[in-house]
Amino acid sequence: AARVIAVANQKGGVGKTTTAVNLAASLAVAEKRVLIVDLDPQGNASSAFGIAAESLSEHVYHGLIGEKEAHHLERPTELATLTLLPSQRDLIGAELELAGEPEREQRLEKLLAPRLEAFDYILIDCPPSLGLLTLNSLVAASRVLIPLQCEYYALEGLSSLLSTIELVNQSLNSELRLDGILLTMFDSRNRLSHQVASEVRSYFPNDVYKTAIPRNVRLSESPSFGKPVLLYDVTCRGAQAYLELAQELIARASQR
Amino acid sequence: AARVIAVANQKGGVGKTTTAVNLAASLAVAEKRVLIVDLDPQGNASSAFGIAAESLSEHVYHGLIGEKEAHHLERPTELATLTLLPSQRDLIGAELELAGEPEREQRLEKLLAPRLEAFDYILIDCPPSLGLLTLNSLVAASRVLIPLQCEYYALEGLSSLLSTIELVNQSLNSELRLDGILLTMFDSRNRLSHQVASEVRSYFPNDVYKTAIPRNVRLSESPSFGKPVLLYDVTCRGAQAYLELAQELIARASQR
Ligand SMILES: Nc1ncnc2c1ncn2[C@@H]1O[C@H](COP(=O)(O)OP(=O)(O)OP(=O)(O)O)[C@@H](O)[C@H]1O
Ligand SMILES: Nc1ncnc2c1ncn2[C@@H]1O[C@H](COP(=O)(O)OP(=O)(O)OP(=O)(O)O)[C@@H](O)[C@H]1O
Ligand SMILES: [Mg+2]
Ligand SMILES: [Mg+2]
Repeated sequence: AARVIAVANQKGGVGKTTTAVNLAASLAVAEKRVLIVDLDPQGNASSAFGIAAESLSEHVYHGLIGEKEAHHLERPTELATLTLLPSQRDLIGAELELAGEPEREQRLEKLLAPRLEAFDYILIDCPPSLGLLTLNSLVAASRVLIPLQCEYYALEGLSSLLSTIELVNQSLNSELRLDGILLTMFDSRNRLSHQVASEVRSYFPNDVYKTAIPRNVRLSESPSFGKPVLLYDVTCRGAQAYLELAQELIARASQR
Repeated sequence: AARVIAVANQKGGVGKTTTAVNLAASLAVAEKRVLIVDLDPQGNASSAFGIAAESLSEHVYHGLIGEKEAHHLERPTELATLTLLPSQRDLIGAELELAGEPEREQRLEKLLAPRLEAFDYILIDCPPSLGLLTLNSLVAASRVLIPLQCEYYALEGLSSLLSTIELVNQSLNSELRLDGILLTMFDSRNRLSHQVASEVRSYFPNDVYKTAIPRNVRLSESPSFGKPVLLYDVTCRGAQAYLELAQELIARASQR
């Protein structure tokens, strides 16, 4: 069955979408069958694959409220073994609409359950908050990947995210655990980057991926072409880092 | 009465907190009486002034649910005419707790109403979402300042934010209008920065501030010292840009 990984961090702009999109693409070219779920009303993971939000009449929102099944909402991408479950702005309504409903935290888990055999990996791109959408992804997932920008505010928010994961593990999903912390936008010329990186590696010695993602402008250019970076410029440092990360994940998965 | 400005953008990591903190400080050194309201459960604007979240037994959450008045929650900062209304993690609960309550969108407006004569400017740092907390700030405010990172995803989210502002103007707060769009993390060596900047200036010719904030590492270092950048390194380009922005805002306010 698929390994379901929530890519989560309530701190904004730390590289959640960039990681979900480019790690999914890197796993796909390593012959893994991958589903990327866009659980952010901003729809950035969807537009990263060239899907224009306005063109979507059905998306993950319709799956969460029980109107549609996952395989009706899934769309192919340019990579043969990579499938996208898109979202758009209307998803914002789900948080308020589901607030009073039964099993409001298990909606995504129910939606994905029939698709666990169809994929090797399911990556969920979370919005920048610890609200009901992120909670749904922490219940549906067995692993959490935390992108961590090498900046002060990002480091500050880490403890609150880790205690939320612990809380969900104890109350809603006993399988959930941290897969790893990914250092993103690492700038080797910048003292702050080094300070944050060494602080995180000393606090969480076994939880930080060996691969760190460098700051690389090609990563921020590729979404405007509707392509993951390995289809835009596979030789750049950003693409290479995500290909390396995919290998590290595959190796870690086979060890456990 | 105070000019109340919501610093908002649902896109994460675009410089909302950095702008709210450093613009507030720059207005304060220009002899304006300023209140900065931290409306983000992450509490970044609070820690930017050295307030440790765990030390707070009362904060903006207690004001929103009607337990405390604003002036009981306000705290001084190192700048004589700058006051902070702090937040911390528990604020997350407010979104779900207020969801079913009457006047759930007007809680912040009610909290700030008795303080409008005590300040010249009230700046509200919003979380990265269009949920109930940001909605509260759009109802309490008369102006919205939109920090816009010079990147593709940030540009994509702009139209959805502008239509939310329009919706709030028509339904909940007829006074609300855009004060301006602030280009942030502008890197003059980077083609994407120039592309986004020229696209925004051509779509919104009258709405983009003349001042653009350059990418400047001193801005990301200063929060770790609990100081706004003008108290950390007033000569740096980041500090100078926010001082310039404050002058631009003061000049625009006197024209209208
Ligand atoms: N390693 C990198 N190098 C350069 N730019 C990057 C890198 N990673 C991400 N970016 C850019 O930084 C911005 C923030 O990244 P991204 O949108 O992936 O973060 P996020 O955590 O998903 O944001 P949000 O909290 O809004 O969902 C984007 O414009 C993206 O293109
Ligand atoms: N002009 C700048 N130059 C360099 N770094 C900056 C600049 N502006 C902000 N930063 C850094 O970029 C990161 C994101 O900025 P900030 O936290 O202010 O954004 P935000 O929109 O408030 O994020 P969130 O969506 O999480 O609330 C922070 O680590 C901050 O220190
Ligand atoms: Mg994202
Ligand atoms: Mg912020």
